Amino acid sequence: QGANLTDMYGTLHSPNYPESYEKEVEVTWNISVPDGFQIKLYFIHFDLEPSYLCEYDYVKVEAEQEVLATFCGREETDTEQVPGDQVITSPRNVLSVTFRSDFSNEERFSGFEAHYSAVDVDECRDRNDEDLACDHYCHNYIGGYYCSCRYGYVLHSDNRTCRVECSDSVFTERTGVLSSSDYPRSYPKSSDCLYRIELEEGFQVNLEFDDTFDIEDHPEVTCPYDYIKIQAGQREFGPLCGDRSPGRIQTGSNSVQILFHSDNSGENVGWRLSYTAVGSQCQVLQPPENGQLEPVQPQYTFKDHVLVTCNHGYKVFKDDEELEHYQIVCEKGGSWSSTVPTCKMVDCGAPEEIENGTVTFEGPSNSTLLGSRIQYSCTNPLHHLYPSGNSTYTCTEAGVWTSEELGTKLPSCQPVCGEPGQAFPALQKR
Amino acid sequence: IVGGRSAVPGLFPWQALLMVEDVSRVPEGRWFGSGALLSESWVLTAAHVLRSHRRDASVVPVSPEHIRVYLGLHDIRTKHLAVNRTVERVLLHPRFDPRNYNNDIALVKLSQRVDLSGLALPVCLPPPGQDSSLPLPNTLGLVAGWGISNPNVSTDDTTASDLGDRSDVLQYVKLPVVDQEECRSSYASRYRKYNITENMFCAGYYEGGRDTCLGDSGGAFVMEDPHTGRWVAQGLVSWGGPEKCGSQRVYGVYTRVSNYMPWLQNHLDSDS
Repeated sequence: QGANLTDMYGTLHSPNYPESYEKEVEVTWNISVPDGFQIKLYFIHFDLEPSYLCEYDYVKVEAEQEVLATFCGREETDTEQVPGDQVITSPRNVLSVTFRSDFSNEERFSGFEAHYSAVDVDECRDRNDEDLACDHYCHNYIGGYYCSCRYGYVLHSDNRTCRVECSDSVFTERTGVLSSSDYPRSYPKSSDCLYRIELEEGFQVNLEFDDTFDIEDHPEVTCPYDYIKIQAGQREFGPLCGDRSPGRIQTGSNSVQILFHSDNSGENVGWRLSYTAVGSQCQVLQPPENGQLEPVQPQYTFKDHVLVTCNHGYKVFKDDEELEHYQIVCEKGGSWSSTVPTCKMVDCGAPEEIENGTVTFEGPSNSTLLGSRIQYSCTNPLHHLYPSGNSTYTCTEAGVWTSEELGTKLPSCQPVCGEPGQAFPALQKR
Repeated sequence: IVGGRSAVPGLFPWQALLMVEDVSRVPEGRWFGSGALLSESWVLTAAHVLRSHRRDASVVPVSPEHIRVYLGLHDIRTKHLAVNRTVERVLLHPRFDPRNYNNDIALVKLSQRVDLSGLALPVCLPPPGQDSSLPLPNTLGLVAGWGISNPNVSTDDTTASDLGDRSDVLQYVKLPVVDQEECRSSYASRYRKYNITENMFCAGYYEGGRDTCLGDSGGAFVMEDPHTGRWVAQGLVSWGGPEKCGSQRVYGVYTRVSNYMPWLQNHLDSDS
């Protein structure tokens, strides 16, 4: 005999109640209500045969394989327990009640009558188990509860913990600071954060963790819960956890990925690091003869520029090309973009020829270097230099032949004008 | 040239003979004038020498292919011995007025450069910025040409036909510059329509006898620079009154070259 009771409230009583119950009876009522409810049971009548430790007749209340109470007798003794006005509450949403009578009854016993009702559970108040409690906010309702998260967090698929979206951080500056979310407050649970440092090839990233470092760990197992893993090129660092800062890590790579994983429990401060980029180093250059390098530094690293200039009267020569200055860059791999060019004295080159004219060098070796002087003159006596005056040109620092009167403009050989080829006839005596 | 003398070869090495044969207007379409060599490529002349003959006042230059330039020429009968050039370009002054010959000046660019020699040398131009009152009255200049030397023989055009009474050998004459007011009043008193502008000056003698004439047009009126001793083209033979050349009180009118230096320099410089 017995019944499965699923209503939200109900009554149960011993067989034949309120008449005396029969011998050798065993009846079980299985009460179940929806999740989120507990069952409260209380007796309004109780009259069973008393026996030592209720070994004859009894009412046993159980839940989830656990005996909550065993009642028998008419009144409370050292060895017999009666329900009285005690209210029995099930730990969850099921409860079973079993009535049993043995083969004999010395007297007439009327049995029992009991009532039950389903009562909403306030999970937000009652759940102290960290594994079940809401991470941030808990909201109770009749028959259940739900969790929500603070602004900026996302409820994890476990519907309990609050994670963060944190995998879109790409750092491209040469220096920067990264930290776990909310540092130095506890970092979020159930999160996988990927931080990427992406610098130009030729740089190497160095990481420096702050002293305040706290990632949930385990005394015997290496970082089973939360951890940092660092991938730098082919090298991997970590997993890192615990409360000792890893200090400085030289990754040797320009591309670094930092994965920070947190599980669904624990309250730890987290971590913070600053990173710096170090360029590959180029050897110190020697300035060219009659020239200099700027800036002068004890060492040059990737991306450093050096400007090569020449002293007054000299010009930079690179691949036979004359330049005002020349720039060299320290490249990845520690090599310079070019060799140091040479400085050569300013050379104005061969002077431009003029029609019907010629150029005479004033110096001994037809030098066209800075300071050399030349003179223009006309080859044909029927031409004269125009404009007349000083036809001397000097090779100037600008690398051009320049005249004091005409600047860089050239003279020309113009025909001599207004001179008859014949003398006028002499006077004749009349 | 009326009342002049025969030149010896090389006396006027800048003197150029310009032969024009405008075949579209035969037989009137043949005439000649003079010019002055300015450089290996450029010849200075009067605009009316190279203006295509038209009845209206339009100014159209003769096509370059209808012009021949002779340099180093002495006797016109031996043109074949002279330097002979065709013409690449004719530049008439843009404000040349064929009704009164104001701005009667032109440039001719030769197709080929001329080799300079004792018989072919350029004439000087007035210095830029020369006072427009120059040349001074009564100073003497020389003009040469192959134009009419005997004005008693009649002609039928304002320019001489090369078949007319021209001189075979280059003639030249020495003429004094006439006071501008005298020149102006001389013409004004006789012909109301003739106007002496600031771009012209007169040269000649009150008593006549020596003058330029038909066929001398475009030739240079040269004056000796007292400082350099070089001969400078101060004028270009332009026009005269309807009387016979060399008549009394009929002065020849010349284009005042110094008024055109910017225009000339502009073209000469752009070419060089």
